[in-house]
Amino acid sequence: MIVAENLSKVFTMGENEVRALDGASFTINEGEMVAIMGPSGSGKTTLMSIIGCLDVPTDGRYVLDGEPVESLNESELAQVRGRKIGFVFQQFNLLARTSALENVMLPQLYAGATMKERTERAKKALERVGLGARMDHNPNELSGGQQQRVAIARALVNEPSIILADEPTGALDSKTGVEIMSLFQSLHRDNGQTVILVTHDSYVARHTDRIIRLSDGHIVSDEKNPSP
Amino acid sequence: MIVAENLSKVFTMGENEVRALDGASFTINEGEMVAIMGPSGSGKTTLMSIIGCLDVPTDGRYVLDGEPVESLNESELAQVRGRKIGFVFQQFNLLARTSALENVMLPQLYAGATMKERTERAKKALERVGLGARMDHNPNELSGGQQQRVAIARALVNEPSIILADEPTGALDSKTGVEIMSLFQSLHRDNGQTVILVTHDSYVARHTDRIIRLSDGHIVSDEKNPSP
Ligand SMILES: Nc1ncnc2c1ncn2[C@@H]1O[C@H](COP(=O)(O)OP(=O)(O)OP(=O)(O)O)[C@@H](O)[C@H]1O
Ligand SMILES: Nc1ncnc2c1ncn2[C@@H]1O[C@H](COP(=O)(O)OP(=O)(O)OP(=O)(O)O)[C@@H](O)[C@H]1O
Ligand SMILES: [Mg+2]
Ligand SMILES: [Mg+2]
Repeated sequence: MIVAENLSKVFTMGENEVRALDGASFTINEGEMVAIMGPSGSGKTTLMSIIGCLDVPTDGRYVLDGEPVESLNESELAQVRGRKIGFVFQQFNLLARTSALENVMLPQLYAGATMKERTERAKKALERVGLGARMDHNPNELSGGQQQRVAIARALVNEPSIILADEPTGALDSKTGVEIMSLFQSLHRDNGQTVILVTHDSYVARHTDRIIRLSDGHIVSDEKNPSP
Repeated sequence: MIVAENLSKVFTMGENEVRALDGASFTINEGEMVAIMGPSGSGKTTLMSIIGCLDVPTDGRYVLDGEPVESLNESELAQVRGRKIGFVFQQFNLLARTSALENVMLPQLYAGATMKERTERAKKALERVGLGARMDHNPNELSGGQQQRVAIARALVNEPSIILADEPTGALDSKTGVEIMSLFQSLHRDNGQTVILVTHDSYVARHTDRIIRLSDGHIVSDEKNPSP
């Protein structure tokens, strides 16, 4: 369960202040599937970084599964990120000098699996996103949409209870985007995983239960999606 | 004028071959506005790199404004890129440690303008894409869609005769995407610039004169757009 209370994030640049996020409050229950939408620069990635324990708010409180995140030390935060959260970054953040397969094996180190198990799971995850024939390619030997799919496979391979995906279909053609969306939906339905997707894509937004809209760092609406 | 004859690009990886592009032929006349579409991995970025003189084909011929590109040496190629072509990269390729303003001033070194002129033109270009308030931010202090718009401003600032844009609205919300598209359209109409856009966005494709579709490295269709 995700409880955000008045989250604010201010970046200070010399004499200027950028209020990237301003007083964002909401609760997301386990197993919900939520879209976060809003114009370019409205604070979506900033909000996702706080939810994903990658950044701390300048103000406000964030409670994750009953634990106030500000009370966690660096190593506890790293544990939460490794065990509970799968993050698909807006710009993928893949390791450049390692293959797609090795990129997807990396997060599994937390789970204490054997080399053989980690390799098998990584292969399955890559096949699920249509990259079975590209596992040995490094990121610079992959197309933009293929890199995005490696980032998705890496976020899902540990079956985290919370999936945070920042514009996961941004680099994909509509057919591949539909396949990825149905993958997120089945994880959500079959495993009860909480899925939070930042998106500009109305197809993606239509297939979630609820849409939170940001504008200039503020939440301007938070509505259930009418049944599809 | 762009004349592509049987362009192929093969990447060799150990014992395997990846045919990223296979026998692509087409002519694009000065002042045309063309969309290139196709599934993720179908060869669009590979084709754009060849058209933009950033890569050489493994086979086939590419003639740009009457000059066979294979006959140009490194310094002549750099000249063509600097003077004739404005390229918006799929992953932006901004300089990380320099501000948005300096990133957009960089291509103008070719044009022999004064520091004052270069700064003025860069400021105007950034204002045109809605980033007047973010000129002093470095790329890591910008949102994904803001970085994309810096990449667009940088490609346009020299008013190149050919604009090549690889998924230029991929990181943008629909309203900002509409603004960017109308910017491309006005450059095309008012300046007669040739505009080639790789896109997954049907809104963008609808607003071009012609759509070339790729699939598995092949051109599978090349059709004029019915009048909008
Ligand atoms: N490190 C930083 N320093 C200063 N300003 C920043 C920093 N990071 C982000 N910003 C600013 O904060 C605002 C929100 O950024 P954010 O990345 O959250 O937007 P976004 O909603 O994800 O946009 P997009 O849809 O374009 O990805 C933007 O105006 C951006 O310029
Ligand atoms: N350096 C490389 N070495 C090996 N294979 C490569 C290399 N670069 C690209 N490829 C492969 O060539 C194919 C075409 O890649 P390209 O980047 O042109 O696709 P694209 O149409 O732009 O896709 P997207 O829409 O996902 O950006 C892909 O299958 C990719 O894996
Ligand atoms: Mg963002
Ligand atoms: Mg591409």
